[in-house]
Amino acid sequence: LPLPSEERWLLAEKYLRRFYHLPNGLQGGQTSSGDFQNKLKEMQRFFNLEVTGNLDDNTLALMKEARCGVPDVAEYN
Amino acid sequence: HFPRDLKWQTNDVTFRILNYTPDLKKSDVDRAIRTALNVWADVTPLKFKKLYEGDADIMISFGTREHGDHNPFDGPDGLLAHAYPPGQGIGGDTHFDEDEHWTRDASTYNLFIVAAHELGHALGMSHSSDPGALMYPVYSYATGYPLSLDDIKGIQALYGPNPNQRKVKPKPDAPSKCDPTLSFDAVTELRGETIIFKDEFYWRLHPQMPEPEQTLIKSTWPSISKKVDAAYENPEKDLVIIFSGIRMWALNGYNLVDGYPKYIHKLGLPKTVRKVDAAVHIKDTGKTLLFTDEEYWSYDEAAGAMDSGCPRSIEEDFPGMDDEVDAAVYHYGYLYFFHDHLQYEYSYTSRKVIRIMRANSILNC
Repeated sequence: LPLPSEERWLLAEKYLRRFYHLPNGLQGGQTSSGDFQNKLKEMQRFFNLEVTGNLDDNTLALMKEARCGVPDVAEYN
Repeated sequence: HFPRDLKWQTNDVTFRILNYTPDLKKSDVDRAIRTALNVWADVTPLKFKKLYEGDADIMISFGTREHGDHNPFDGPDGLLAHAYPPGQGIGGDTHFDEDEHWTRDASTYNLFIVAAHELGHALGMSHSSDPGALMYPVYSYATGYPLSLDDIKGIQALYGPNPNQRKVKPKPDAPSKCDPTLSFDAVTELRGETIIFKDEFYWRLHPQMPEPEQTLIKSTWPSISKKVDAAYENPEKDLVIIFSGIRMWALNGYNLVDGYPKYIHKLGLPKTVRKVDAAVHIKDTGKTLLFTDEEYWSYDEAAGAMDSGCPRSIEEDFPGMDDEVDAAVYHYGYLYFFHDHLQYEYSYTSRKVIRIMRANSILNC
């Protein structure tokens, strides 16, 4: 399977940081860290997507949609 | 709700509009905000008072990029707005991204819909995972009453019901794809995708997407009826015909074709037929079958006329099938009929039912 491009990863990281409190840093490269996968699964669960922990097209398409800036989990600090 | 169930401690909440978007007339912004607040006031004892100066509980403003709360917007699209849960200072404040184009209609982002969602946050509502709820985090356009039962239950858990509540018809909850009793309204192909209509929603199945995507019909096609009775694809004409009551619409891809809606009687159906239950186009014969109650009609697409001898009995011509059909779709010589919670795989050539499955097995359930 083709690895997601860097752009896809950056978009996903930004999304998970903003809406799912993915911690800053330590995520770089093209391998998914445990934190990244867990937050991705959390997001997939919230949106009733298939919970794989992988950055599939379906998950990425949802990340690109226009939305509200309030996180889906917890609250602003 | 947000953690600790944050809410206003009084039912009298103040708001102030600090600035206006140039995209709309000032009066349109005022109206959108007031109507959005009324959506919540109608189902709770909350009362909203507008302030023109000083500190209000809910301070409403339009800004771009970094706009003073260290929580920047991102330019056009993406983030549309955000709001803070009830509390002192910034609590309750509601910010709209001025880089968006705000409208009164469906053309870009409808200010009323976004405001109603954001003001939900300002009152203590967090995001809902129900795609039919106003508090679902992804923007979608829809007309009609904006709250679902999920929204109403949520806000009333914080503030209680409105003692003078007028009767409102909440938006239905989005149907659950793995509900074993799930039935469908219509199923059609659309350029290699499968579109399944149920209530006010549709699922989109793409061969390269592992999970079906659920959307409000009104979000994609605001001008077609909110419920669909039947649909079929004519791949030769690259059209999908959608039936609702005595009207039909045509889609080319996802775009509505000009000149529609037309009356279903244009196809040659008698005036006594008030709705089509299911429709399917058989590629191999060029015929479109239109199912109504316990009968079906055969429409010749090339001739643009109904075949003689119609209507015919479903039970007699499709042995093994139920006498009524909710939806139908054709794949490689097989007709898939949907009725109630069951799906019948019918071999068109050997004229018999091969398999019976649950209707929602098509949704990977």
